[in-house]
Amino acid sequence: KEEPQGHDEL
Amino acid sequence: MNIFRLAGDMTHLASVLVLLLKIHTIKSCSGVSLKTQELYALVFATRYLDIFVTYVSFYNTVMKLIFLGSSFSIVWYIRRHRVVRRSYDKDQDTFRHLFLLLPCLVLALVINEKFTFKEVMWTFSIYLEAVAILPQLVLLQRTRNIDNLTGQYVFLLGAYRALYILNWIYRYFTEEHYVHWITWIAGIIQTLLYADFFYYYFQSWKNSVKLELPA
Repeated sequence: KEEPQGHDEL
Repeated sequence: MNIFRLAGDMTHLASVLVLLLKIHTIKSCSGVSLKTQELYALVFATRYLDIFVTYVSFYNTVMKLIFLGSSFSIVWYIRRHRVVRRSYDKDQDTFRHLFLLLPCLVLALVINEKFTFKEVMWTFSIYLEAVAILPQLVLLQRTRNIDNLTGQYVFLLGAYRALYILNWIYRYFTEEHYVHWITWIAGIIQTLLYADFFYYYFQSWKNSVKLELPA
């Protein structure tokens, strides 16, 4: 499974 | 989104609003470090470079806009507001930006997940956020003059970091492929910087006396 793109935290 | 992340974001939001409201209503920024506020503005500017490109959620975009807007407003108030700027303790707030900026930039260029402009800037913002509170802590220690709101501001910021660590622990156990060494190590260092402040904050709260840091 690929890690989701980008950063989802602030 | 888990409860720790949400609580962390809310304390972060509360910290910024407490500071902005304090400055706006009493028209004074005494005890507030402009250096720290400028560093935070830079942290958000470099971290959210892709705000209009990468969409995560409505929540994320709104929060990013609030953090950008509030941090730049605070800097504007301290530097430009006719009344507020007179209360700025310029002679006490002498920490040099470069001592923090340069090492963070070098570190971001060397240790990052991907060597692209966006990713290096993001990593730089993570490193810089970890140490951006230092001028504020030095100022508090130096003047030893902490009003309630400034104390609450620093406390809320520290609480936000502690809650983010709980959020990472939670995500580590509930999500696959959730390993982010850079964020975690920088975040833990950032939280540790508050340990000393927390100690005195709880002491003063327990004994219901005014918060005072030792010289």
